[in-house]
Amino acid sequence: MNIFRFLGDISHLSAIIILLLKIWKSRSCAGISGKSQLLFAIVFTTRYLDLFTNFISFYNTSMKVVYVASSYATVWMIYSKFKATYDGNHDTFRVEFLIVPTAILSFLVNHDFTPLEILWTFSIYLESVAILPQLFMVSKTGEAETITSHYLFALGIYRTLYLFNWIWRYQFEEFFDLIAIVAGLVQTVLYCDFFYLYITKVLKGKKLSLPA
Amino acid sequence: SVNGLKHDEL
Repeated sequence: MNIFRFLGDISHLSAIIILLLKIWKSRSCAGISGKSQLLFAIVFTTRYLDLFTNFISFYNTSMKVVYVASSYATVWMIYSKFKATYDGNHDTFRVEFLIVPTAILSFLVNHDFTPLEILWTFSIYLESVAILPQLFMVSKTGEAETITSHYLFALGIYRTLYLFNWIWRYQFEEFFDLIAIVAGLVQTVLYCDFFYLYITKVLKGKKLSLPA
Repeated sequence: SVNGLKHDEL
């Protein structure tokens, strides 16, 4: 485990906790895309099926369990507990445009044509684009709460840190996974515009708002 | 070699 991977995991975990706490403390999921959260629940479920087949470490297992459990808790809060505060009118991204192509691609480009491996590949592809409904919602409403911006930054920087982890692993362990690397690059590129706004606005104490 | 099958990351 190198420092980039560890910091990536910590930032991913922070993002998940920031979102859970934001919704729970404010008793509201305003400004949060339920569709993106649903996609993340699908991502974790399909990727971590190896919890039942493969043990890597106590760290690995506990993180997976926390990610899966918190993604379901978030979906439950948005679609059940705090349903009245969910802004479905602005959450209009068509998720089938993400699920269908990534599902097809995972059948075509994978490391091994087995059910578990195809599901893992699907989860990698789907994760790379799962934030789009959330980014679409922010661009549609033209603004995001500061706490939501922190959530998005932590979530975006996690995969960026993983890119450095993969460079490290290629250099020192001769390990590389082209599927994860390409998807990770796509995922990071999707956040670039948001990173720019976060650094130029949110870090200077302003609310993230887009020009009309 | 491509060793992507070792899924030891999160």
